[in-house]
Amino acid sequence: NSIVGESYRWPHTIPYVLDDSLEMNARGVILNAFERYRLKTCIDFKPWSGEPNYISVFKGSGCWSSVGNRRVGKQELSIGKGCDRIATVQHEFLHALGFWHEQSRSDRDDYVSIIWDRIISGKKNNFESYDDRQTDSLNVPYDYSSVMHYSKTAFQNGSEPTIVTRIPDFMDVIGQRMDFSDSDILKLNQLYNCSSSLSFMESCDFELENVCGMIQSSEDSADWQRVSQVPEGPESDHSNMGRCKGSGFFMHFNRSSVNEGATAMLGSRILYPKRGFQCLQFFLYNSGSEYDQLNIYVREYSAASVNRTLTLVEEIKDVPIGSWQLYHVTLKVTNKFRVVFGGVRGAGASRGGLSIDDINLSETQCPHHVWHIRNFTQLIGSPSGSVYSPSFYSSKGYAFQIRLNLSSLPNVGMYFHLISGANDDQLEWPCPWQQVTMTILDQNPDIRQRMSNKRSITTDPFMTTGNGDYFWDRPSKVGVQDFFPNGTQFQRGRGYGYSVFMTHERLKSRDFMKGDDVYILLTVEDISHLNTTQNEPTPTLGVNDLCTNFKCENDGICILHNGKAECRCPSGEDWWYMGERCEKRGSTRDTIVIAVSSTVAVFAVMLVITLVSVYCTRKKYHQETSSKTANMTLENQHA
Amino acid sequence: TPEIFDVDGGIDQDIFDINEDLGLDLFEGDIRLDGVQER
Repeated sequence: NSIVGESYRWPHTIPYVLDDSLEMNARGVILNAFERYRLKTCIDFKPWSGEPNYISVFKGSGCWSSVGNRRVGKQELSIGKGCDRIATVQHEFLHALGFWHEQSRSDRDDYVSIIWDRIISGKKNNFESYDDRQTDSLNVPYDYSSVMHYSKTAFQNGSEPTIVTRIPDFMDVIGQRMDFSDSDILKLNQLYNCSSSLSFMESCDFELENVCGMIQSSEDSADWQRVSQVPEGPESDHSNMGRCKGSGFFMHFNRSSVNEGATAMLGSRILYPKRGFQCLQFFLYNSGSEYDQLNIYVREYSAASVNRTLTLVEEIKDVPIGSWQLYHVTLKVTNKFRVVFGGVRGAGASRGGLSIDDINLSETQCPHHVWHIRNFTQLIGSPSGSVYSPSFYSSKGYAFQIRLNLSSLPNVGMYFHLISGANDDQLEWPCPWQQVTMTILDQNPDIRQRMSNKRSITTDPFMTTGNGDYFWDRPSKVGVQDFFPNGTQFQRGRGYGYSVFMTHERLKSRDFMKGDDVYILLTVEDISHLNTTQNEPTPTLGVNDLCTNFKCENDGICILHNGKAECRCPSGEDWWYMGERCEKRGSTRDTIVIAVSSTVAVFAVMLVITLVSVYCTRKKYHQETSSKTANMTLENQHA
Repeated sequence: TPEIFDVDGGIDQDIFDINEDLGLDLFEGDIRLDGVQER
């Protein structure tokens, strides 16, 4: 629920400063959180360039923010130790954008019970709710899954929950720290009148017959067909996994309808890029031949390319047979364009073909690596409890593995290990400032509705272990020997990560596991460039300047209005401050006193005037009577 | 198996737990109020 008052709103592009005090990992996480805002809302962020109001993110004590734009020039937001988690940053920025906690909204008692005697002494005031003069729930239903909701253990004095949801199924839903919920997005977009986002472009699950405006080519040999199943597979689509009778469609290229080498082209609707880089993500199923392939093209429309050039971006070959697979393709398009999916029949006589579903296109960076874990439920009960990913290489050349720990119920742990690799002699050791982002993908068909769980760690080259070794030193020096499944020996360094990456309970929720498949997306970025001071500009004539010599008394706040500094004065139910600088105090009692005094004064004045009038009239009458008597000629007088 | 280190000491602390451990007395756990709001 949001704070009432237009003055608390920020412009759609919020100026920010990342303070020098911030840890390196926090800096990367904050930038990732901004990307989530750009994908799902119309809120954007830009480095401060002198605007009157901006958010200064710094490493203070704890994680906190003010609510709304306080119009104080530099508004602080603390991302302290332990707060460098993407959903925590999202939470604090939602405060800054004008949102309170979900359970403080006026109707919360209809949805949750606060167990007052389980709350730490002196902390009960944290559980107050506020009426709709102070907060606005924006006509959106109570949201148990909000990233702004307290968890059930908030401020508990024992082990029993302080918040009990009226619907028991939501007990473990409240307090999620993964991503915005659908209602969070709805409310934010309503509050800021958003109708589009910066980086989202397209999402299609082929449930509607118009197939999201996608078009068949007339220059190919066959068409893609919208179907809900294919005899050779898949038996169902990826969006619903067959859970909904009468729905669940995908697009299929039937290889048996064409000869070897024939193609079927399916183009997206025309798209208009803003940022110049895109990530195409989709699920692909192969029930045909291992020699079939899917080509991804871009058809660009620009003045320079009159012929609407079709550019091949990627050839996807060796698609495994018999399961839905997640693919990412990086695009770099600056003109309006279509994405084109080109199915190509290869050798082999088998029936079936290629199928695509759950396409998402956004102007974001693709993950660098995808770890696809099949038959996930079987792993949960495995004796070792730990599973290592295949080895991957970062863009800088560092080799690494991810370790998933499934045995420490109820939690799932995830750790990052550097391992010995082919480039080690050319690399810098200890490994400096590589930020590793590990994401368990929520496989919701629409990228805007996903609540993927994402955590990051950063390699600090100065970090040491208890015995004085550098933690991120060369694995061949500080690691332990192990063997790949093919028998090749390698060295694995120490793991660094989270024993509570998420709970098994949450992992079973939403679409983290779909068809018993789990996807872990991995990105390893060099963030050395964030280890510099953000150039702070000279502020424009803003709140700081105009308000410097315009002090408001009695805790009034100075704001800019029509280019002038003005005071907004504090007030309560029966008192207020007023005057140009809030220098005068008023209250209801004063008003009554003034009203009564005025009435009495007016009465007294009127009374005086009346008395004087009566006196003067009587006096005048008296005088007139006397003079008339003196001038009178008496008749019939006696002599 | 090489050693593994937990970033957060093996405890999944929510925002309010972090602030509580630090002894911060913020409004609703993580909100900083200005003078007018405090009143």
